[in-house]
Amino acid sequence: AINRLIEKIQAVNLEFGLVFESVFGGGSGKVRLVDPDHPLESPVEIVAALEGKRIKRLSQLSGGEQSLLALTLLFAFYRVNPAPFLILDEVDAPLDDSNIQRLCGFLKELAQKIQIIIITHNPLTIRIGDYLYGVTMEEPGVSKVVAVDFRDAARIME
Amino acid sequence: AINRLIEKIQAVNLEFGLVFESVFGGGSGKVRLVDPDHPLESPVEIVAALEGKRIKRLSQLSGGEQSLLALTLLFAFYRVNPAPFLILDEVDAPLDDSNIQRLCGFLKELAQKIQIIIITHNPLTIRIGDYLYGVTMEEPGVSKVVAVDFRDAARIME
Amino acid sequence: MRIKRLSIYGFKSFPEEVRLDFHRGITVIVGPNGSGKTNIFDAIRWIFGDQSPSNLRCEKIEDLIFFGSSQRRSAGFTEVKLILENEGELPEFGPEIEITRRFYRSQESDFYINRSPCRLKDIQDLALRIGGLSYAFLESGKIKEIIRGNIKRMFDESAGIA
Amino acid sequence: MRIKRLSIYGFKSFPEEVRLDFHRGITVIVGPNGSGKTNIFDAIRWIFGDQSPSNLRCEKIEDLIFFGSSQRRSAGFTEVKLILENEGELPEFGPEIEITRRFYRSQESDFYINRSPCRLKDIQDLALRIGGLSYAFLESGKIKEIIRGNIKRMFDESAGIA
Ligand SMILES: Nc1ncnc2c1ncn2[C@@H]1O[C@H](COP(=O)(O)OP(=O)(O)OP(=O)(O)O)[C@@H](O)[C@H]1O
Ligand SMILES: Nc1ncnc2c1ncn2[C@@H]1O[C@H](COP(=O)(O)OP(=O)(O)OP(=O)(O)O)[C@@H](O)[C@H]1O
Ligand SMILES: [Mg+2]
Ligand SMILES: [Mg+2]
Repeated sequence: AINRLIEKIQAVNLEFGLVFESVFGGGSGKVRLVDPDHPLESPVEIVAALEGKRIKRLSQLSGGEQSLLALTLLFAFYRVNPAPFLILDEVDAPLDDSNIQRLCGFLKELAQKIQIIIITHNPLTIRIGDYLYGVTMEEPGVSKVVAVDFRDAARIME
Repeated sequence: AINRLIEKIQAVNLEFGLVFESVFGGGSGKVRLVDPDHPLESPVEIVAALEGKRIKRLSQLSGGEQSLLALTLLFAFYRVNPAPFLILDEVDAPLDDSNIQRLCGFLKELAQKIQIIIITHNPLTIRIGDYLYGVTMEEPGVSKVVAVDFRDAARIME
Repeated sequence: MRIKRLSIYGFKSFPEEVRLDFHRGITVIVGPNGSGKTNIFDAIRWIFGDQSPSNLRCEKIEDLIFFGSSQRRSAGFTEVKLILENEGELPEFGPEIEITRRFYRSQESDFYINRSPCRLKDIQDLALRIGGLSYAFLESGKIKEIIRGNIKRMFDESAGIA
Repeated sequence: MRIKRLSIYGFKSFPEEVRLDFHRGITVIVGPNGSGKTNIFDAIRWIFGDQSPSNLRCEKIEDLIFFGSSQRRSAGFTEVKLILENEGELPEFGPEIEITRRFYRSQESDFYINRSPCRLKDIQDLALRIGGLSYAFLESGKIKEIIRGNIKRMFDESAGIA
């Protein structure tokens, strides 16, 4: 059991570092055991070094930085044992434009191997889609779905 | 004590109904005691009737609908005992364009009487500002603030 | 392996059958607040055997069935069907895997894999063999809680020792 | 009454003095993630006497002082100043009310109203007399929790019977 845990932490840490660089565009990130001598009892900590900042605790990061860090960890777990698809529901909401662009770059690369479905309100994220569906409730309380041409995307969002 | 509580619920309920109509653009909302005979022990419930939907529980609303409902309640409390200013931090993040437009209409009207400060990433919300400040960290870890002309807003967001 | 088609009937805000075809690459889903986007996300979670009310945003499984609108009566049951293109990963299931799940107001359920009846456990086993589903559904509400939560537990569960 | 000017020194990510002038109407604040926008929001909460670590997003009050960057040393104290234009609501304070709050790494604090020393309690009393501040700070993270939380408590607190 201990070996499985240590292997898992090492695998996730490796992916975490790679994903961190591509979505944060700089700095470095690690995941490690706080007390490596007692793996089963020891908590796991995330160490995030953001360019030029001296972060002591994750709670000092901003809302957007915390969301991006959490996403990085989830992507790392995903890449260690990937399903054939990935479904994202408004994960871009707290992010600014340049973080969204980096996130989109990461997703576009991932989409070469797996299928990605993204629910979003943000035009920058819509742009990376290959196919677009619009969900509407023209009849109140009843959802319908239509395939949409990207040129009409703005209309459907209203 | 009981009288103060009942008066407060009535006052908030009145404002809640008015705010609900302007931010949801339809339907109606109420706040009331579940058991009016025992005001001190009784919980308070929000009743939201959205156009054409038969909502039994608030947990069945979508993420955006719940956020807008919570905002409506907070605005109702605010209007019952208003401070001279109101500060909003990314409250528009989960909302779609038409809800943001209605929210902005409501805020513009409120701003005739009080001062409003809004932190946002959304261009639709930036548009209702009278003054614009950009916060940057050109030197890593060090925040600076510059007054910005609206035409340059897109540049600062990057 | 990839998702080929999802069809939803009577599930949450979908009283009429709705079909979504999926392809390789990135599919984006847009729409106003409350229009039913996350209900699609929930339908995919449910078809793979998810039973958790908190994941499915309901108090009891019956809340998944269309509860009516101002113009329509409530539905008597819900059925979700997912067709996966099987590119050799699980050869015993053939070139396509069709998973069907039905739930009636009478509390009965039907489950099918490639149109032959099975149990919920068979669908959950299939989901395990496809692999990685526990980190394939990422939603904005749950993301903020990760940093403040118990990260160690994520490792214990993923290493199978939780 | 309205906010006329906020000046921040040594507070969170602001090692150098920064001044923001405010006018009537709507002021919008934009900037990249992590640039310091919510730190401004926190500074205004703090100047009105807020002491709650969870509202101020810190573990102890000392975390409010600039803790340094790759090129600068940490600051020894933080000072936030707020100038309000007093349009007759609280005449005994004069046409402008200037509130100043300082906190040193040595754990000492200084408080001033219109440049004369006072206690934290005097600032908190002034905040109560201005009124309505408990619902004047609305942030996206806390909004989602309202619907699931205890709404009755909001009424009890606001009616003064909690
Ligand atoms: N069993 C049900 N029967 C009918 N309608 C339902 C049922 N369960 C949920 N709904 C409806 O579905 C709507 C919510 O849909 P959903 O959560 O998918 O919205 P969304 O498109 O994700 O919106 P947002 O952009 O705000 O996240 C609610 O308004 C609710 O009334
Ligand atoms: N005491 C401190 N000393 C120096 N820097 C600090 C201190 N406390 C917080 N910070 C820095 O402030 C930054 C966060 O700022 P803030 O939360 O205001 O960002 P924001 O502009 O609101 O971003 P977002 O758009 O993501 O919400 C963090 O990166 C953190 O390093
Ligand atoms: Mg949703
Ligand atoms: Mg912020």
